[in-house]
Amino acid sequence: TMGRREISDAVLEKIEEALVTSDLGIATVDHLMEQIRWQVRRNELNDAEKIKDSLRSAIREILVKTEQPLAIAPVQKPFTILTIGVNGTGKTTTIAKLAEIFRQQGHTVMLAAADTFRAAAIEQLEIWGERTGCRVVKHAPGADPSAVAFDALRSARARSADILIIDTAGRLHTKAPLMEELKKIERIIAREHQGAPHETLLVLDATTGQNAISQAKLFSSAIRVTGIALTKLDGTAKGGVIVGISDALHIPIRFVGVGEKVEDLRPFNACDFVDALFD
Amino acid sequence: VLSNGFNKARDRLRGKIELTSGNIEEALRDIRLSLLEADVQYGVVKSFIAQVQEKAVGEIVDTRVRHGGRRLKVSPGDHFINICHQELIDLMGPVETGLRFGSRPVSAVMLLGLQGCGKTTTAGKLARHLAKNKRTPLLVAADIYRPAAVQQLKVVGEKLGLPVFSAENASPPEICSRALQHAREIGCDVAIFDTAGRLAIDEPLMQELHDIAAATRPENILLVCDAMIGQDAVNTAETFSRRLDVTGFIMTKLDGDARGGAALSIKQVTGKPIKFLGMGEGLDSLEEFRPEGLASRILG
Ligand SMILES: Nc1nc2c(ncn2[C@@H]2O[C@H](COP(=O)(O)OP(=O)(O)OP(=O)(O)O)[C@@H](O)[C@H]2O)c(=O)[nH]1
Ligand SMILES: Nc1nc2c(ncn2[C@@H]2O[C@H](COP(=O)(O)OP(=O)(O)OP(=O)(O)O)[C@@H](O)[C@H]2O)c(=O)[nH]1
Ligand SMILES: [Mg+2]
Ligand SMILES: [Mg+2]
Repeated sequence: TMGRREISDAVLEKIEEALVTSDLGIATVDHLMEQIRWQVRRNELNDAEKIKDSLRSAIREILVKTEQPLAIAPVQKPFTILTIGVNGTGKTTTIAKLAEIFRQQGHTVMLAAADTFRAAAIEQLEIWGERTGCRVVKHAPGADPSAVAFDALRSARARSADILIIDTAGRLHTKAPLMEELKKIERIIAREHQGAPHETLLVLDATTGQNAISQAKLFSSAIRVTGIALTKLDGTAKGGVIVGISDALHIPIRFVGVGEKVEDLRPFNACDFVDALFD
Repeated sequence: VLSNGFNKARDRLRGKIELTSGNIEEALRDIRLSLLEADVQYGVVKSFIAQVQEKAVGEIVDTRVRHGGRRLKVSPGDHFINICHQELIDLMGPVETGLRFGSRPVSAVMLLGLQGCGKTTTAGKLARHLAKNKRTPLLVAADIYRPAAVQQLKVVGEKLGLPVFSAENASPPEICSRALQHAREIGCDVAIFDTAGRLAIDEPLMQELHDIAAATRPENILLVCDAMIGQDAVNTAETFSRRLDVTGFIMTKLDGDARGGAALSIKQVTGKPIKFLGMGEGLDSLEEFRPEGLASRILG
């Protein structure tokens, strides 16, 4: 049977390495390992498996609080979702996936091509609109994104669409003028439609390291962020940053993206996520 | 925005007359924390700290011998930081930002990487950079999957006044070989292949990259990497460079506050040089790699 001194520093270091390489961040890992070392000293844990179980439940405890699926509240139509995030995280593709889910649930969905900046962003969303059977409201490239959002709200209300999803341009959270533009988009939406945006979804890439924390902090201090979608979990990255983000900011994690196809979006499940962390 | 691990280490050694293995160890812990926060991979941090420790201890012995136990002109804190900084610069270098041009009429640059890292935008930046350096580039739209990817590259080409080759109903390897032919026909001397984003674990898509390379023998195979990538940078870089003869890499989105530690990890693990840095969404935002700037940013 296992003795008292079975947990060597080597074992603890291996476990620490597994957590750090899952992008949990050294601060979160140090905090978790401190609790583990304390339990080991009190002889409450005497083998690697028990340590992993203890870590699994500690992390699950944090994530279960933010496991809050998106519910389409019975508000004045359209239920309005604003999609935001830094460049390349998967906002446009996630919108397509959401549109597909809502359509399958029987909702009428419209999309707003409010990324008027990036090359062929409007065309990209239009193709997804075609594929998912959603009307896309757009202006010319270079138009004011707030104007597109405004126009889309008008149009969605006129057509009694159940849901409107607004795509915005990728932007680095450290660029003040771009964050100002985002605030303006939100203001215009709120002014035009009572209670909107009903959901502001921050799209984070699971391959991102500690910078995701900075992204979550700065985006949520600029406008009210009500949900997170974590994309690209079909890769080898574990998305561990979401643990620190949950613990610090308590933003509900709505969805995880697991591929490039329209069906590759699932509601976030804390248990599945934690199991995958320890795979 | 930048962590203060660097400064913490320097402060810790303030007032110390000399570096000892004792006070170095604490400073090294600060540096370790800073590097992990900067997304440098766990194993890479471990070997970096060991290398710095060895150098610093070696330095103590050296300075004692040279100065006969007298005080150093530079404070021990600054001296230690300089060792770390220099070690990082040495590991990230040497500077090899040149692209290879073959003896055939059209050379090729193949861009590859994970989804969304900035390949299409970087293809445009590279084309502009090459054109400024008296080359005649042809942009090649080899991403046949992403909605409007071809259109995106065409818009980029239009903005730059540079030609873009695309073909309907053709596989990426066919597109790229035909592009080389087309380049010769229109007098271009370098083709830049913009490929679809892909996971390194996606076997059919990795085979596609292999097929493109086999069909076109690119002189340059550049892995494009997002500066904000975390610990997975090593897995990704290793897998890509095992399947293909990667000749270098480009780090994008350095205009944000991502520390970019992946640059050190990737360099350590693949041994390939960092060629360029993407510093913005604009097509003029491409710089040739210099280790000093990135080294300070990673150390914090
Ligand atoms: N493997 C994988 N790829 C994804 C996922 N979500 C999006 N992508 C890919 O990531 C790339 C970028 O997706 P986009 O939807 O254009 O990202 P974006 O945030 O709208 O980008 P910008 O508008 O340029 O900021 C595309 O190649 C997508 O197919 C995912 O869950 N898994
Ligand atoms: N801020 C900033 N944004 C960048 C940089 N390089 C690219 N981008 C942005 O990142 C997003 C993704 O760029 P793309 O060029 O579409 O990326 P990609 O790798 O071709 O994407 P896929 O083809 O889907 O894999 C776009 O919004 C670009 O404008 C950079 O250096 N800085
Ligand atoms: Mg987009
Ligand atoms: Mg692309």
